[in-house]
Amino acid sequence: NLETGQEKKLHGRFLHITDMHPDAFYKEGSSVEYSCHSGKPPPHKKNFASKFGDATKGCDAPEELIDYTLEWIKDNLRDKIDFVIWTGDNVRHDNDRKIPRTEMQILEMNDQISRKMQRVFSDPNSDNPRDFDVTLIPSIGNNDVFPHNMFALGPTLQTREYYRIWDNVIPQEQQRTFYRGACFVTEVIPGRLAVLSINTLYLYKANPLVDNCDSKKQPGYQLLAWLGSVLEELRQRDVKVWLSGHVPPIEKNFADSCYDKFTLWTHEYRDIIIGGLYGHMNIDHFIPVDGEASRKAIESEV
Amino acid sequence: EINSSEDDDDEEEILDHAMAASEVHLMGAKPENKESYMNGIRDKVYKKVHQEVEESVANEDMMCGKKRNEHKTFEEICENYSIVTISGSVIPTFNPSIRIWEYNTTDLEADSSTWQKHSWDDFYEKLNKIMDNEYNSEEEDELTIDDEIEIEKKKSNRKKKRKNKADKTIPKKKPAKLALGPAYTPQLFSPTKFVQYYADLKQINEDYYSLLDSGKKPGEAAERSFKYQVEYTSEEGPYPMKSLMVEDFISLASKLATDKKIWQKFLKRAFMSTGYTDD
Repeated sequence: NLETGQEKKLHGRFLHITDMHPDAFYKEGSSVEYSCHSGKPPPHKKNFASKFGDATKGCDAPEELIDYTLEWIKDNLRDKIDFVIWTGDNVRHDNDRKIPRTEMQILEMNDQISRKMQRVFSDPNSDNPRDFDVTLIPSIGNNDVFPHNMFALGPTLQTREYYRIWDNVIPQEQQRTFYRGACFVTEVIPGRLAVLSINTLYLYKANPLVDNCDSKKQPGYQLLAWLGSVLEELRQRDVKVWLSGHVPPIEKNFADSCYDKFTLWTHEYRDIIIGGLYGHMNIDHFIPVDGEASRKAIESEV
Repeated sequence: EINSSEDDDDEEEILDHAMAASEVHLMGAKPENKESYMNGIRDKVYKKVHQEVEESVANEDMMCGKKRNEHKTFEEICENYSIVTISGSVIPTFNPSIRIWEYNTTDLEADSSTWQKHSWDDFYEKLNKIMDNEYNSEEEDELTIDDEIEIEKKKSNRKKKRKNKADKTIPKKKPAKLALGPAYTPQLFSPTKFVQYYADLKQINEDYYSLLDSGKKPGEAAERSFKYQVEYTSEEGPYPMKSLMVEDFISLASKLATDKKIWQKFLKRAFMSTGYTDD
């Protein structure tokens, strides 16, 4: 740490964790058909909500699954990693019309999960809440906002609230930038390696406030302007960088011009970008995206 | 009247169910059509990447490794691509999962004497000013093509002005003098390996309830039954990856497009060993 002079051992490893979706209304023994919130399935049907949740049945995560997961990470991985890329969706889905989500619930659950994550990875010997043994880089998910998927350019109540929730892990000089766009950069190895937390909701087709990335007023346009400035600055400083965010930058998810422009940035900064890590789809896979094809698409539009 | 009102209720109920079903589908919930989503990606990759790769390999064989003008080498093809890596989740859509990435730190310590911490204050001050002035101003923001043509007519020096106001969200080409980064050639910070962990929920829940049945207290039963385990590593067969650079992913994508056995294994891992299929 070049600021404090403290030495830290680097392990050459980091964790990617995504889409926890804890559900405070999850009730063990209730019916899967009622989102694991209520009801009781007949004894011959095995459709009851288990203690730690059930794969493929469609319910969100019981809070105990999250607590035990974080405890397991603390016991088994925490001391062997350098940083954590944590790509959002820290609340339940809006899948029970009897208990619709509220903005307050969403923010409160995010606050709870953030505090839990900070407790696992902070430096227990320091009084400074900004001291971490393992650096955290959170990003915002489409379920972390209210209404679902919809997120406006800041400053808004929500961007201010997320700054408050992640205050200890967002570099202080980026407060204004975060208020505006809910994205930030963290140098995980100062002067050498950085991680970008990208607010992919500004590029996301399903966000009703996103039409394209061609007009200056569009949130995606402004996000790309931020991305371009940051990447150029990192290049000048010879800092390599991981990209991270919730919604993966693929054609299926992003507005056309946003997809092409974003892909082109990742292509033209291939001297510093190491890769991109995303969540949202719940499936472990990868997709190659073609930067030259995106350039052609943009040029033909122009 | 009664009949008609009942009909209305029925219709409303059907509509409600349809909306609920559509909501559940939209909001994630129980996985549906995930296999067909994956097959769709594979087909797309096959059409695009695999054919390009095959051509380049055949061409290189033919020319004993020498490059022919009209075809790209495998490395050149890879340079056009970047990899979007999408992780499994903790929510039990499938089994909960997390991933540990490993990266090259060789020579990092030797290099540490030259590290410099530059303040970001000036950069963000400038950036905020640009964002405030340029993107919050009303001027020329929402011009239609007709408006622009009109302005074009009126101002003879318009072209020069347009040039100055180029779209800043389109990057310039990477300067040729800049070498390829850690995603393309092995160097400091190149990703080398990952370890995929998962929690086998079926087993964990079974263990938990059987420990309860045997008289253990819930806390102890939970602690003894809950664990993540290694599902696979990137170095494991049947498609071991020697590192995790773009070339490795493109080679794998090409294999997945043609080898059914490998594809089945890849799908099993994609769905976190739950055995999920679309039907």
